[in-house]
Amino acid sequence: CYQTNSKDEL
Amino acid sequence: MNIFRLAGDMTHLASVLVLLLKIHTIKSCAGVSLKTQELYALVFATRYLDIVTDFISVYNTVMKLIFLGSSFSIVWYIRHHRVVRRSYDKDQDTFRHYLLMIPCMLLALFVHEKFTFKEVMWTFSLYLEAVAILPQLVLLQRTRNIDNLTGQYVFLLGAYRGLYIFNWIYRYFTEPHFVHWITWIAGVVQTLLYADFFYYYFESWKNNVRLQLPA
Repeated sequence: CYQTNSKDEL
Repeated sequence: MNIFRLAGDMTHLASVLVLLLKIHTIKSCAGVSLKTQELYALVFATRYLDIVTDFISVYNTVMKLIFLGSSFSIVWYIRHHRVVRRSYDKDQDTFRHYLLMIPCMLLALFVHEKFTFKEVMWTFSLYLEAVAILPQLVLLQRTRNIDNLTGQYVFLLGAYRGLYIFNWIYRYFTEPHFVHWITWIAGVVQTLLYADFFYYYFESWKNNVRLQLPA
């Protein structure tokens, strides 16, 4: 989940 | 979701509402840079490509739709609304988009985490968002009398970026493997661009005088 961590931000 | 992230998102939402309030209610976009608004519309259009491919949460999807919808409708208002478009300071808002867009695209093509279309677009949106406020700041500097709503809009946008930095610090210490150099550096650069504005904003607030940026 390293890649998706910051993708949950706007 | 931590308190800094939530506060940041709410501040961002508030900034958009303040701008829509000005445009929709007062029917004026005086002092608002169309260039910056167009860059934001492009930022959200390229960042939220995942809205159809990845589901994160209802909150996430709703907020993305709000930012996409509001940014495109603000651009529409300034360009096409019969009354609003007349208040647009076209002669003052002369910053050229491509001076920001081309370097950001080149940088995204060379500096990214993965070389895929979605990832490069996402990275481009981070770089572009970092500098998208520049045409607005230049316009503010040229505007002798900055009205309260425009000043508050820029202040809220800057506050949103500042709160995101606290959010990253918090996440770095609470989540394993939370390291995102590209996001962080772009975010810090973006926040630093507001430093000068913040200084004059607080000075005018403290002395209770109208906000004015030195030319």
